[in-house]
Amino acid sequence: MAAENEASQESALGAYSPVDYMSITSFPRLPEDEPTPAAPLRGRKGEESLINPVKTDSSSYLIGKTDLRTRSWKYKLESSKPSPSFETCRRQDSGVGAECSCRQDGLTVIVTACLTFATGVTVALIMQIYFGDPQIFHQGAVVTDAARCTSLGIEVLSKQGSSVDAAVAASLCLGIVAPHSSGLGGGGVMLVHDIRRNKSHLIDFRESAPGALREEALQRSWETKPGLLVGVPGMVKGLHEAHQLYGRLPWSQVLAFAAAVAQDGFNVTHDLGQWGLGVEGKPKPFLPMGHPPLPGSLLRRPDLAAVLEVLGTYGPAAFYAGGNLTLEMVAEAQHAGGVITEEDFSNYSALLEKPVCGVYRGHLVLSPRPPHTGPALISALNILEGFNLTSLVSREQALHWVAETLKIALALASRLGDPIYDSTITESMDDMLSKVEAAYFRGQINDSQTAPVPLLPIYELNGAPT
Amino acid sequence: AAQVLIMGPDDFIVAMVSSLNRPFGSGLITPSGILLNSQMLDFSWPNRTANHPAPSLENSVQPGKRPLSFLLPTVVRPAEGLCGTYLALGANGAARGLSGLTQVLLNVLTLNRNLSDSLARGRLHPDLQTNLLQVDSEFTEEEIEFLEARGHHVEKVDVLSWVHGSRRTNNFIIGVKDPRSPDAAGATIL
Repeated sequence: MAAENEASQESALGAYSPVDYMSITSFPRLPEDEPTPAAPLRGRKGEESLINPVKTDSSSYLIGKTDLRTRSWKYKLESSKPSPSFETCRRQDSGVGAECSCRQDGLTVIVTACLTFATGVTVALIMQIYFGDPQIFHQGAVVTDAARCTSLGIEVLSKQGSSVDAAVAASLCLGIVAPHSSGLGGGGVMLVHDIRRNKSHLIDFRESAPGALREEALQRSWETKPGLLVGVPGMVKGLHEAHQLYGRLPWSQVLAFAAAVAQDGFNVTHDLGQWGLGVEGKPKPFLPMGHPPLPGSLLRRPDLAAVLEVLGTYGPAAFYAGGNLTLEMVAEAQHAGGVITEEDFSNYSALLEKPVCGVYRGHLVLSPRPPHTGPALISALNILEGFNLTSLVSREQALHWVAETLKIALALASRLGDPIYDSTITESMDDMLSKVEAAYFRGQINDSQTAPVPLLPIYELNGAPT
Repeated sequence: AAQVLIMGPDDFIVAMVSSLNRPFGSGLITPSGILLNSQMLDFSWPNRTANHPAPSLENSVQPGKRPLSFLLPTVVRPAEGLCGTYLALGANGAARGLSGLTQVLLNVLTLNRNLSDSLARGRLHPDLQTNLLQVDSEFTEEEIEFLEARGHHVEKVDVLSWVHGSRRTNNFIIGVKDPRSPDAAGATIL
C-alpha cells in the first residue's frame, strides 16, 4: 500500500518534469470532464491545473487520446469563450478585484466597437471619394467641324481654360483648318450661357456694310466686282470681346494655341479638299500653294501663324486700327472693286446683347435675336408644340405638320433684318415669340393637304447655303 | 458656317457659329493670308436674279447695317431649376439650318430621343423660292409618297445641313457631331 503511494507520487512528480514525454503528450483536460476533486489540485500558479490532470492507466490513456483530440478541438472552440471555470477561478482567487475585471471587459467591448465603427466609416469615405459621384465637376464636351479643333478645345479646357477660352481657340483653329467656311476675315455670333446663374449673353460680331456701299452698285456689279461683297469682318473683335468678358487664360496664350496648329501643320479635311476643287471643279487661285490640297495631306499655314502672333501681342488694334493688316484688307477689296475703307474698320464694334427666349416643352430655348432668325426658330417651336406631337402620332403626319410649320416660320424670317435700322423689326420679333400668334398660325394648317398658296408673303431670303 | 459647341467644367455653355458666307467668301486673300468674306450677299436687293421673290425692305442694303442671318447657335436649359437637360446646338446651311434645328429640338424635347439619334434622323426643308419640299437621303420612299399624297412637291437631296450638338443631363455630358459631316468631331473630358 505504501509502495503504490510512492509510485503514484513518483509518476505525479514525473509528470511535472518539463522534458518527460508524458508532459508532451498529455493534453489539458476539460474541467467538466474532471470528477470534482476532493481536494483542489495543486499546480504551477494554478496553470498546471489547467494543463494536465493526467490519466494514470494506459487504456484510459488511448481512449483519452482520441477523446482528447476531439476534446482539443472542442477545447479550442470552448476556449474562445471565457470558460466559466476560468472566470470562476479568477473570481475565487481575486475577490474584490473580480468586479474590476468585469468593468474592464465592458470597456474593451466599447473601445473595440468604436474602433470598428470608425474604421468602417473611414473606409466608406475613401471608397466614396474614389468610386462615388465626383464631388467636383470635371466633365466637359467640345464639338467642332474639325477633329483637330475639337482636340484643341479639349486641350484648352484641360489647361484650366474657361469655356470661352476653348471656344475662341477652337474657332480660330477652324479658320485655319477649314478656311473655306470661317476665318479672321469673316464674322459670326456667340451665345454664352452661365448655367448656375441662369444668365446669357449674345456677342454678335456679324459683318457690317461699309459706309460707302450703295444698293445700286451691288445691283449693277455684284457678280463682276467681288470686292463689293466684302463686309467689315467682325471675327477678331467679337472673339476678343468674349474673351474680355469670360476669358481665364491670357489672350496671347489662347491665340498661341491656334497659332501652333497653323505653324505645326494639320491634316487637310475632306471638306476642304472637296471645296478646294471649287463648285465647278476649277481650282481657286487664292488657295494656299495655288492648288487644291489633297484630303489627309499635311498643310502648314505659317502666314496665319504670324498673323495670330501679331494679334496675340497687340490685340484687335492690329486688325482694326489702321495697321498693316487693315491696309492690306482695304487694298485687296478696293483692288477688286470694293468700297470698304480704314474708317469702316475703325468704326466697327461687336454687339453685346441678350438672346431671344422661348419656352418649349418645359425648356428655355435661347437663340440669337435679329438680324439673326432666332425668333423664327422659336415661332416654329411654338406652332409645333400645339400639335401635341407624341410618339403615338405617325411619323408621316408629323412630317407634314413640320413641313407646313417651317413654311410659315421661314416666311416670317424673310421679314426680319437689322433692328437698329428698322424699328418694325422689333415688333415683328415680338409677334413671332407670341404663343397666341402661334396658335393662330397652327389653326391655318390643314392636316391632310399642303396649302395651295403660301399663307404669308415671302420675301427674298438669303438662300445660297454658306 | 463653322460651328463650335462647348460645355465646360466651369458650368458654362458656349455655342458659336461663324461664316465667310460662301465657300472661301469673296475669293479675295490678302498677302498675310486673310480670306475676305462675301457677307454682303446676305442683303436683299431688287432684280438680283431671275425668279427671285420680292426684295425684303427690312433687309435692304444700308451703310453700317448687318444683313439677315441664319447663324443660329442655340442653347436649351430647363425652364425651372437646375436639374434636367441642357443642350447646345449649331447648324450650317443658311435657311436649311433653321429647319434642321427645329427638327432636332422636336426629336429631343418632344419625342424624347437621344441626341445621337435625333441628329441622325432624316430632315426636310421647304424651299419657299421654288416651292419644293426638300428631304435628305435618310427619308424612305414611303415617307416621300405620303408627303406627295398631301400635295407636297418633294425633291430628294443628299445633305441638307449639318447640325452638331452637345447635351448635359445632370452630370452626364456628351458632344455629338452630325453623322453626315466627314470631318467634325465631338469629344468629352472624363
